[in-house]
Amino acid sequence: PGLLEPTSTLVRVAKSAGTLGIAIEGGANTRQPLPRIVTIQRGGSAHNCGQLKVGQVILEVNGVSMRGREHRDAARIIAEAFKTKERDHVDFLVTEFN
Amino acid sequence: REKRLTLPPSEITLL
Repeated sequence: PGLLEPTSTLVRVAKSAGTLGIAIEGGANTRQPLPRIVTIQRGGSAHNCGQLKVGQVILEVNGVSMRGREHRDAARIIAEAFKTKERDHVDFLVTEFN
Repeated sequence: REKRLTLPPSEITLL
């Protein structure tokens, strides 16, 4: 867990499907300053994993902080984490609290 | 007058 986020959870999502299958909203300079999961698509890697939930806020992706990142930057980091062949999983540090 | 009320909503991206 993150040192400053005692309620955070580390979720490892295996790349078990061709898509990650989440929709996110938020980012720096919006009403939702950290990216939040708004949809989990059935059949995607995130859904298969079973541990990510709608409403969770993403704090880190593969150890990279989402703080201060605008929406497109956060989305790009998540997309690249899923696309890279260096790992067969993506690690999300998430929290239920906004 | 809260600052957060003046911030725009975010777009949504499917990943």
